Amino acid sequence: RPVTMNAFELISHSQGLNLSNLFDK
Amino acid sequence: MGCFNSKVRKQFPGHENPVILASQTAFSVSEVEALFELFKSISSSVIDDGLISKEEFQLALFKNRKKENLFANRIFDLFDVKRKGVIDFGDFVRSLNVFHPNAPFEDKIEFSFRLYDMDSTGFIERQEVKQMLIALLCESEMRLADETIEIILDKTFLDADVNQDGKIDKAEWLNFVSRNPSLMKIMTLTYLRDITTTFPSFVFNSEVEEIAT
Repeated sequence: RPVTMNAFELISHSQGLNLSNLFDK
Repeated sequence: MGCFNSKVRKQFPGHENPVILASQTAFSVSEVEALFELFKSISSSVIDDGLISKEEFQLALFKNRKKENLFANRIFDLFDVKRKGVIDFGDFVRSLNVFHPNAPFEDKIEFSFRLYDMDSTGFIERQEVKQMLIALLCESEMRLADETIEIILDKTFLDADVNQDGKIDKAEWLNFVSRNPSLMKIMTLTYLRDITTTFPSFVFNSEVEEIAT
């Protein structure tokens, strides 16, 4: 299947960039 | 407030007056104090020294001390404004401020550019993007052939690198994100709006006499 996302869209899915996790107690 | 928070300051090196921090950021004094509750919990998770180490940051993000993560490291380095290898409370508040829903969009774009310009050359280079892409695939246990990765990079650089010099400069980044606003989603944390509700205990630990909201 053709990849339609650009590189940055893919990268922005990294868990390491998801800072909302900091707020989970 | 003559001897303002001297005890707190001793226990938390680099702790700054919440009133001043609030005046420099989009946060209210109460929100800064609520962030302090979060900061206390993260900074005491491994060593209770009032500072956030890389290990503690990783623990807060992933809830475990698992393998190194390129992106968490990069965020940590950007939060570590004074380049001390640790994040103090002032760094923490000012850095999170960029992620506030009310923070200027230009600040978010600037932060995201620095995030991806890993070697701080002033350009996001193709090699850097490839490295990040490989790290992402590794993290998500996804497999893509090198050929496919190169196709994604070709497509991305064809679109973003307007002058086709093989690297993305700040103006090209600005242009690219304005055409792809979803890329900026990671730069806004709606949680920051409800921080006082998430950490209500700040009320009991308040250091200021009257809380201005």
